[in-house]
Amino acid sequence: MNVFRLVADLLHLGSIFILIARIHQTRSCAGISLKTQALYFLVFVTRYLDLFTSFVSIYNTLMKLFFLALDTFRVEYVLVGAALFALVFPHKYKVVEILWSFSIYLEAVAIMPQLFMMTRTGEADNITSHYIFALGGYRALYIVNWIYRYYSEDKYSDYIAWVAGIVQTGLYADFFYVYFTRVLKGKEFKLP
Amino acid sequence: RQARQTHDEL
Repeated sequence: MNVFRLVADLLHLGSIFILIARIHQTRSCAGISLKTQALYFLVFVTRYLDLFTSFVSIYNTLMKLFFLALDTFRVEYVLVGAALFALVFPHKYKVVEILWSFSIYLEAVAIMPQLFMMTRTGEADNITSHYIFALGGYRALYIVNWIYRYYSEDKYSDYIAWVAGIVQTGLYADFFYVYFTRVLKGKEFKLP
Repeated sequence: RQARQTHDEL
C-alpha cells in the first residue's frame, strides 16, 4: 500500500459520501446524471465479482463491499443488481476476467453523461462539482500509484487498466481546470 | 516482469 493509492481510494469513497450528502441536503438529484449512476453500478458489479473467487487482503475485500453496497443504496438499483448477480454468478473464473476488463473500459466512459449534462446546462452546484472532483482525483492518483508500484515492485499493472485509466483521467482535464480556477475560489461551477 | 493479478486494486 502506498500513499497515492490510499488517498485515491479514500477520494473514491469520499465521492460517494459527497453525492449522498448532496441528495440529502438539497432533497433533489437535479444535475446528477442518472445514466452515469447506472453505468457506475454496472462498473462495480462486473468488476467486484472477484469477491467470490480471490482474496487479496481485508482492506481490499472491505472496500469492494463498501463500493457495491453504497452504490446500490445510492440509486436504488437493487432489483437490477440482483438480476445481474443472478445472471453472472454461475460463470467461471475466465468470465470474471473478461467482465473485469469490461468494467475497466466502462468506468473510463461512465462519467461522460454527467460531463455532457454539465456542458449542456453550463453549470453545476458546488457539491456536485466536489463529487466529480473526488472521482477525478481518485483516477489521477491511481496513475501515480501505478508509476510508484512499477518501480517499487517487480510486477506491473495490467495494460488495460493503464490505457483506460489515462483516457478516463483525460476526460476530467477540462473539468479540473474549471474546478481549480472557479470552484476553489468560492465561485459557482460555470463553463466559460 | 509479470502482470499483477487484476483483483489487487479497486
